[in-house]
Amino acid sequence: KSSQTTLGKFFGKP
Amino acid sequence: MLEARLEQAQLLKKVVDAIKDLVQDCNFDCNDSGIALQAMDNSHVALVSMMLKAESFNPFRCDRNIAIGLNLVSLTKVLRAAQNEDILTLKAEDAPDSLNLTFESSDKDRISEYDLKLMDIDQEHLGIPDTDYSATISMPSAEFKRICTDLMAMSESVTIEAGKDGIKFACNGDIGNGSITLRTVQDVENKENNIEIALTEPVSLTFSLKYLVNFCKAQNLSKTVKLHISNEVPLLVEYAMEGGSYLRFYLAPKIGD
Repeated sequence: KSSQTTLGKFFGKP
Repeated sequence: MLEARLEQAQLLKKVVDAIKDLVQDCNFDCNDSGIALQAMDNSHVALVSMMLKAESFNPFRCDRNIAIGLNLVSLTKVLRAAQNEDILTLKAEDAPDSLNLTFESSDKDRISEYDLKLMDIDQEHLGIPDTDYSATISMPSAEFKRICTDLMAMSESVTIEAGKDGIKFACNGDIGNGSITLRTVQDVENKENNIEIALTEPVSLTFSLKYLVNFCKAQNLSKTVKLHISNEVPLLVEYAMEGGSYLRFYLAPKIGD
């Protein structure tokens, strides 16, 4: 079963 | 100060309607280029990025950076008092406590005026990297909504696969499985019916349908929607509006087996 990632994993703090 | 006049209130009504179930408290960041919003949902899985360009207003004046901290539930209550075809004007001071909204009927026989109290919102902004997506799909927004709604009835997730043969939306649920495959459509007379697939490499990613169905509330903003997909990065769902304005949604993928 796949798990949900969150955006923090891909998008950094500017 | 900010002064922004929209010929038709429905633009703002539709935008707020499309995002209010995803984000509640958020800043409208105003400067001379327009009104921007970036906000994540509580679970940090989806992100809304709105840009209402100065060109979408007539006139638009904002000489410095102004953050307008809004509760979208409250804003919705006020916007409900505006008719779609009303002329809507937003006004705010440089460090505003309130947002002034006026709605004028097009034949000018009625002017409604509201002041909405603002909030101090300390918003966490994410840097969204510029991405060359492997697949960009343009399709009728109604079609995308239908696909997401139909598959949601069967499963929590959808796997979007784009390859040289087309784009496939597939789901696997307790009662069975289903899929919809779209191929390129070129309708010369009705360009909004076109399905265009631009592909540099095949992609396959899985997403939660609950969020996609939520994004589809933006369907009324644009007859077409663009999906930008690359393996292992968030999906970008984009609704473009007149004047270069847009409403974009980013959705983190589901990963692993």
